[in-house]
Amino acid sequence: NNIQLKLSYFFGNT
Amino acid sequence: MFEARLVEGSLLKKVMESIKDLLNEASWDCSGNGMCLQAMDSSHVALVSLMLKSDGFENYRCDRSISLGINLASMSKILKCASNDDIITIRAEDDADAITFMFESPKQDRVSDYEMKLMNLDTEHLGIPDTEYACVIKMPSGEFSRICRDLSVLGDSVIICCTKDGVRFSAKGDLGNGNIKLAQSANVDKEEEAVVVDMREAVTLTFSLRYLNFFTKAAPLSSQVSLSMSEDVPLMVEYKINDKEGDSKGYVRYYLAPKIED
Repeated sequence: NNIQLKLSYFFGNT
Repeated sequence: MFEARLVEGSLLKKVMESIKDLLNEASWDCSGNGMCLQAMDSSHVALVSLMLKSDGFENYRCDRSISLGINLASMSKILKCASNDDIITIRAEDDADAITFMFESPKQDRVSDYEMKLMNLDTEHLGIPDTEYACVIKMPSGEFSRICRDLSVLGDSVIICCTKDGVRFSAKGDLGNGNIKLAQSANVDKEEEAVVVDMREAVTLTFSLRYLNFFTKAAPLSSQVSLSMSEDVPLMVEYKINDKEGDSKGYVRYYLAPKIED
């Protein structure tokens, strides 16, 4: 099975 | 005072159709450069970044930067009241709690205006790093829509494998598996029908088809779509917003975090 990653894992808050 | 007049009003209708199923609400950030919108879907897996350039409007006035908090389903419903050939003007006073949409028929014999309440949104902005992607695939937007739709029959996820030979889209599930291979176009008469792969490194990534199918709602905006990929970073799917003459008026970009093996 695959796990869906979240965008916050890649992009930081500005 | 903010005012923007778009003669090809159908473009704004198409822009709303491209985001309304993915996002509930978002802020239009209006400045001298144009109208921008950045928002994530409620599960924080996909992000929309969209730009309508000020010089893409026939009239554009933005006295000071403002952020217009919008319920996108409501805006989409109101824009459906505009005919496809209507001229659309968006207007908001500084510090206003409402936005006005005016629709003019091409002959100016029918003018309608709709006022919509604005929302106070506490929006978080993500910093999207400039990325040199390992693969950039350009293909007809209709082809990408069809691939996402067809592979959804088989499974929830698609594996996109990009090599120098072309691109392969694969899905598998309980009923079996499917693969669609696209070769680079050798010679095409029409640029919009071409498949072009610009590859520095081969990349294989897995993505949710549910989100990709949301993204393909932007296909009416552009005959071509580009998929930009690097290992272990979100996919970027870009539809350029071009007018009837082919001049660039902006873009809709979607970012989607990959799936990884458990």
